[in-house]
This record gives sequence, structure tokens and C-alpha cells, in this order.
Amino acid sequence: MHIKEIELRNFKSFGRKVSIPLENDFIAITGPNGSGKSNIIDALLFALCLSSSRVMRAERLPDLIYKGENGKNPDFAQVTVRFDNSCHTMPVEEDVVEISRKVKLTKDRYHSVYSFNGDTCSLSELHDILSRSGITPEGYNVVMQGDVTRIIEMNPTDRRKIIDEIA
Amino acid sequence: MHIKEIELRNFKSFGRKVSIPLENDFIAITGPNGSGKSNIIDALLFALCLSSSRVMRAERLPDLIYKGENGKNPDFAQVTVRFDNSCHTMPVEEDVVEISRKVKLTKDRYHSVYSFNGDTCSLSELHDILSRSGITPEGYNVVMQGDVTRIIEMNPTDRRKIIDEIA
Amino acid sequence: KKEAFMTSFNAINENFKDIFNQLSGGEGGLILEDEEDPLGGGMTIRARPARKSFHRLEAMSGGEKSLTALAFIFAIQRFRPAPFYALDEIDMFLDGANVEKVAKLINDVSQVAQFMVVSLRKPMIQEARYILGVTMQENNISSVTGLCLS
Amino acid sequence: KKEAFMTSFNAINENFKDIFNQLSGGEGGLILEDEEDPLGGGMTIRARPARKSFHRLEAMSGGEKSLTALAFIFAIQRFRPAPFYALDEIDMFLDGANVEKVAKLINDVSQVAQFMVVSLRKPMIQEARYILGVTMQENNISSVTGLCLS
Ligand SMILES: Nc1ncnc2c1ncn2[C@@H]1O[C@H](COP(=O)(O)OP(=O)(O)OP(=O)(O)O)[C@@H](O)[C@H]1O
Ligand SMILES: Nc1ncnc2c1ncn2[C@@H]1O[C@H](COP(=O)(O)OP(=O)(O)OP(=O)(O)O)[C@@H](O)[C@H]1O
Ligand SMILES: [Mg+2]
Ligand SMILES: [Mg+2]
Repeated sequence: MHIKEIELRNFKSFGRKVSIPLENDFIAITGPNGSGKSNIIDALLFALCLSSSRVMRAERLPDLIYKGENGKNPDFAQVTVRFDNSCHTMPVEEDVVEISRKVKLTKDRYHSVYSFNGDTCSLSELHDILSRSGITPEGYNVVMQGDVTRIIEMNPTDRRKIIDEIA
Repeated sequence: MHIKEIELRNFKSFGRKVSIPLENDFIAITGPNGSGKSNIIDALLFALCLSSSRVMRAERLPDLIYKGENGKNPDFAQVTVRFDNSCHTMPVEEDVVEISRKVKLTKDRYHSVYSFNGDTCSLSELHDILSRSGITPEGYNVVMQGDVTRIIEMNPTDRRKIIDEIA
Repeated sequence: KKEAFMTSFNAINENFKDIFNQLSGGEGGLILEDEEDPLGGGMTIRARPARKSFHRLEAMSGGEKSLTALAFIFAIQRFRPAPFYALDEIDMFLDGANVEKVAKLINDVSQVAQFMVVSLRKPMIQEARYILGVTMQENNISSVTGLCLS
Repeated sequence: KKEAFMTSFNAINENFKDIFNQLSGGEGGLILEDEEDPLGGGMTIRARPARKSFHRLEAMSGGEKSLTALAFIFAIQRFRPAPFYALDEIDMFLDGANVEKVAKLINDVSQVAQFMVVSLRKPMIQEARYILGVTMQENNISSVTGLCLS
């Protein structure tokens, strides 16, 4: 199982609809400072519900919606992650699994909607499906910028808890 | 006024007496990971009393004394900083000013001794002389490894206080 | 519960010793504060870079801490692989030689797992199989190049 | 007291605007939360990298935060110089082009102040006038080469 594509719409600095094709291999993401590299990692955390808005450098979820200079800004942001599921790691028949999350602003309230293969689902349903394929918020498969030595600096009990989660 | 030389004796990974000659210019300090580059910056903080042992990655001051594998370890560490004072920025006649700090271990107690141009002095006397030449613990002339974005991440009141100190 | 923990712990510890040695040439290991009751205490890491003596974890340099943390992450990966890995500038404290070592390790592991590695360092970018370029257009909008073979 | 603060603040703010523009091509400024009673409130930084719109400080990228922080440090240096500067891997988040910009700025300022800059990045080392090499010998003992002209 791997990620085939990430699609961003109005997510942070990705103001237009952008599709990022990916391969099941070693991919380096590079570009100048401030170009949007870490925003791609944030997009994964957002769609797969792996973290709070604080970790994505946003005070509230609406800060994740693209804001440009000229006038009319969009009122929603959406990220869709398409997985290659041909080995059926995720317990469904489909060979491609699509997970999507959208945050929408109506007046000054906002809400976010999750969907799995096109059907709306709840956060806990999504957590359940993802953790069965080894994608969990406590997992060490995502390391944020500046965070690489966190494991060394945390206290010994929290460090042991990493193994608890795996066991 | 600038630093002419830093002399380290048994300070952290500098197990032998090492003299580091310096010029009044742009000096790059480079070398492999773990070779001792940051320990040189720690030596400056130690000798000029610019920070606590915590910042120098030591739990207690004796952790700053060189510890090798083979047997007998020294019982003291000393750092001496020689300034070129030919413009008399420091209010003394000498053209060269020498500030030194030594931490000595006796049984399981330890004490540290400061000296200015060869004469023992107190910490507050040293702070006084140094702050008159623009070297203070709050000054932003020393930036530790990993700390460069701290000014951006601190709260607005602390950030304002940086200017208070200067005024 | 204790059984399950100890099985995971022992396997990850074996992996850690192997990978830490591969990355830094030294000796390392995961240590339980309380072997009798592991869930009652914490876990610390003992790591001795090549040709050095053991020191407290906090005394290590930025680069040494990074290598030790990465050895731990890859030790977990080997025991319980995740479908993908997204690593954002994990090489920021590493010198050129260590960036190359980590890049080679990622290249090996990428045979069995997908790696997306944000990096500004040449040795890492050159080792990758694909490069995704990200740029900022006018009006503050990010865009990406397609995947290019490295 | 308020007089002294405002004199320092205004001078440092002018420097910050100038240096931030030099480093990132954008517009920046220091903003007091309470202009009437500056010592009653905090101070924030408004910074707009080139060709971008203003965003909250926390939303900036690692590289943008570093450039903004460095512009602030050099703005203070220009107003109240210290006898020496010791900077430890301040370029760790910067891309190659920004490392060069910061290195050139340090080179300018080093006409009036001494800079000791720990770095692993080529553009920074090449811009320095002297290079001090640090190595680890056997038995965990560090030693230095003499100062070499870069
Ligand atoms: N909601 C938003 N709308 C528009 N732009 C945004 C939004 N949120 C963040 N940004 C912009 O995204 C940029 C940061 O992008 P990101 O952190 O991904 O950069 P990066 O490529 O990782 O850079 P670095 O190499 O410095 O780490 C900032 O300039 C920020 O202003
Ligand atoms: N009291 C001590 N005795 C002997 N060695 C010590 C002592 N304290 C720290 N060290 C060693 O010094 C080394 C760290 O040095 P330092 O942090 O200066 O490295 P560095 O050159 O800055 O590396 P990096 O590029 O990774 O930041 C560590 O390996 C540590 O074990
Ligand atoms: Mg980034
Ligand atoms: Mg260092």
C-alpha cells in the first residue's frame, strides 16, 4: 500500500487545484524557502487526521484555507489522498482508496467533513480504518520540520509509550 | 574590541590544553558532527558567565569537565578568553584583557573561580565590567544551535523586553 | 500485556543496535528503567558514537542526536512498517558525510516502503529516485513540477 | 524611561525594515501592541516576504522565520554593536540562495564586528575570511586546526 496521489484545493499556499502524482519509491521534495514544501506534509496530516491545527501552524482550522491578496478568497479547503490498495492492506475490495477532508466556512462558523471512497464518514470511522493499516497519530512515520531530535529530548516515560502503542 | 584567543583546558571534549587564535573578522567554524564546534561556543558562555549549565547541555557544572574512557579524569576545567582592548572599550589601561573561569572538583563538592587579568574577582564584578562593554546575558550576540527562530516563537512581551534591555 | 511489550521491545532494540551501528559506527541500545516491571518505568537510549565514550544523551551534539533519533525511527519501521513515511528536513543538523549515510539508508528501506523526504541538501536529493520540485508563483500560490527521475 | 525605549525602538525598527528588505526582498516592520504605553504591551513583527501577502508570524516557513529573526538580530547590532558575535548553525533552515545572502550580510558587518559562525553549509564557509577546522581525535578529544584563510 502506498500513496498514489495527493490533491490539494485551496489548502494553505496551494491556491489553485493542484494534483501531486507520487510513486512507491524514494521521493525528495525540494524548492526554495517558503515555496510550500512543508504545507504538503501538513496536507497529509490534515486529510489523514494525524494532528491538531496547532501542529499545522494554524491557530484555527480556517487558517488552512488559502488567503491571497486580491479580493475574493475561497471559503473552503480540501485535501484528497489516493492510496494504491492493490495488496488490500486496507480491508476493502477496491484497488484504489480515496480519503478526503474538507473544511468549509459559513459566515463565521466552520465545519469539516471527512469522506472515504466518496461516502461521508465520521472521524472515528476514519481513525479506525487508518489505524488498521498502520497509520496512527502516534506513529513515527511523519516527522515535522525541526522535530527530528524530539525523541531524544522527551522524557523516558513518553519514550517508552512509543513502544506501548506498537505492541 | 574583539576576542584574540580562547584557551580551553579540560573543558568538555577539549581534553588537552587547546589555544584557539582568532582574528577580528568573519571566521567560519566547521568540522564533522560531534567534533566539538558547539563546545567552543559553550566555552565562551562559561567563561563570560552568559548562561546556566542547562544551556551548555550539562546537568551540573562538573559535567563540563573532560571525561575520557581511560582511567584518571581531570578534576578541573578552565576557559580563558583574551580580548584585544587597544581601543580601551573596557575601562582599564591594559591593551589585552584576560577573563578566566575555572570549575574545580574537590571530593564531591565543586566551586568556580573567576579572574580578571590574573586577579580573582566575584561574579558580579565580572558582570559589571562585561556589561559596560556590551556583553550581557540578554544580548543577542550569541545564538545557540537550534535557537535561531526563538525570537519569532517567543511571546510579544518577552520580545519587547529585548529592546528594554538595550534602551 | 507485559509479554506483548517485551516482544516488541526486544525486536526493536535488536534493530536499533544494528541500524545505529550502520549509521554512526558506534554501539547503542535501548535501556528499560525497570526490567522487572517495564510498564512501571521509562525507557532511555544509550548510544556511543564511533571512537567515543558513553555520555549522557543530553550532552550529545545536534548531529549525534539526529542520527540516534533516526536509528530509533528506522528500528520501529523494520519491526512494524507503515505504508508511507513523510520526513521534513531530518538532515538539517547533519554534516555532508552523515547526510549521505542517511540518504543511503532511506534508499535501501524505500525498496519496501514509500518515502517522501523534504530536503535542501544535495546528497539527499541526489540519492532519491524521484524529485518533486515546489515553487511559489505570483499571488502567493504554490505549484509543483511533475515527478522527475533524479 | 518611555523616551529611552522609543528612541531605541524607532532606530531598531528603521534598521529592521532596511535589513529585512535586503535579506528577503519584502517589507517588514516592528509593531508595538500599545503605541501610547509601549511598556504596557508587547512587540510583534510584521513581515511580508517578497511577492507574498502578510500572514501571521506562526504561519511562516522555517526559512522565512530564520531570515526574519536574523534581520532583527542585525537590526540590533547596527544600533548597539557588541564586541563579538557567536552564531551556531543559524543557516540550518535556509536554502542555498538564502545562505549566500546571509553570508554576504555577515561579511559586510564583519568590517565593524568580529563574527564566529559555526556552519556546515558551503556558501557560508566560502564567504568567511578565515576557517577554523575542528576535529575529534582518538580518546574523545577535540582539537582545532589553526585559522586558515578561506
Ligand atoms: N492559508 C494560507 N494562505 C496562503 N498562504 C499560506 C497560508 N498558510 C501558510 N501560507 C504560506 O505558506 C508559506 C509556507 O510554506 P511552507 O512552510 O510549506 O514552506 P517551505 O517550502 O517548507 O519552506 P522552508 O524551506 O523555509 O521550510 C508561508 O509563506 C505562508 O505565508
Ligand atoms: N565533559 C565531557 N567530556 C568529554 N566529552 C564531552 C563532554 N561533554 C560533551 N562531550 C562530547 O562533546 C561532543 C559534542 O560536541 P559538540 O556539541 O560541540 O559537537 P558539534 O561539533 O557541535 O557537532 P554538530 O555538528 O553535530 O552540532 C559529544 O560527542 C559529547 O559526547
Ligand atoms: Mg519547510
Ligand atoms: Mg553543534
